[in-house]
Amino acid sequence: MHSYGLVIHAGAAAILRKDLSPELQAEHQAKLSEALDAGYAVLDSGGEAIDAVVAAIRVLEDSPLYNAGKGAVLNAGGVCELDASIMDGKAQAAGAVAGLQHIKNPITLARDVMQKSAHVMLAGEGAEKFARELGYELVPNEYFQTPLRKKQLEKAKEIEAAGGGHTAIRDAEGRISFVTIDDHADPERHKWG
Amino acid sequence: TVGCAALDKRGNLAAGTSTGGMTNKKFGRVGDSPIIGAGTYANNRTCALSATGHGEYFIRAVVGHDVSARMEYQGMPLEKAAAATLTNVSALGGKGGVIAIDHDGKVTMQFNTPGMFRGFRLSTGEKKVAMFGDE
Repeated sequence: MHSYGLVIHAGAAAILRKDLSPELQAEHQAKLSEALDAGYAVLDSGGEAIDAVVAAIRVLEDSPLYNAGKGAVLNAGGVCELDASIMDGKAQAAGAVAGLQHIKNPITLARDVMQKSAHVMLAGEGAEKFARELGYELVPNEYFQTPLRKKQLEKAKEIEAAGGGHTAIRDAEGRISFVTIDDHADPERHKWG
Repeated sequence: TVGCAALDKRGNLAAGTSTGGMTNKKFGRVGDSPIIGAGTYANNRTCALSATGHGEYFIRAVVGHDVSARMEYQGMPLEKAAAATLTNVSALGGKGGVIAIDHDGKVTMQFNTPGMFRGFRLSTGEKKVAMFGDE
């Protein structure tokens, strides 16, 4: 029997001890541990790595603590837009979804794109239509939205407005950008691609 | 962003990533999370990996495939390959991190930010959950 196991992350940012109360640290510890245990249980019972990945990520998507699923950040229109992907190392098979607004667990739909479609990536309304054809129950976008994320969006918009009120700003090199806020802290950032 | 990489009893690897992206994003912006080879990658010959951070930089550095390619073509161990790729991300100006597991069950959790919510659990009995850079 091969050794087995899993590793997870739930975001990297300016996570400092002084910014997280002992209670919040304990919440994170418990939720990360729950995700690890959910994935490990699949592996320990002889399940496949791909199913362990889905099991662990669903726990994190269902938690409002993290920027995925419930608790996702809001876009400029005040809506949560969710992306996910998954890959199977044995078959080099892959599935991905982008711009979802009503799929409770995007990682599950990414797996279905991989296993039940001939495609790798589906986006937006088309991806959600594919989900409906598979029998997914769609959730209202408000399910994902939390007070913290609404506050973060308000702050980003305030910063943006202070910079001239434009819907798109430009960075130091003249490239079109937008103001955003880090997942776990509040320093304003201009990010671009 | 959240992610997971796993190795099962048959020696198969898999990885996944899920995200809400960036606050206040416009123009249908999409980062690295749904991009196979950037934010997510798995190859039974090398490793399974999920990334988090400034997606634009992780796309440009093709992070997932780059780590795997270093292992497959140069024979680098996972830890070293991930560090080299993350150095490339840093050089571009990107911040974030990666978690990965290789075909032997070795794990790595690397980041160039002050912290990263992370953890692993292995059949050897090892289990760890951490948040800050000094853990």
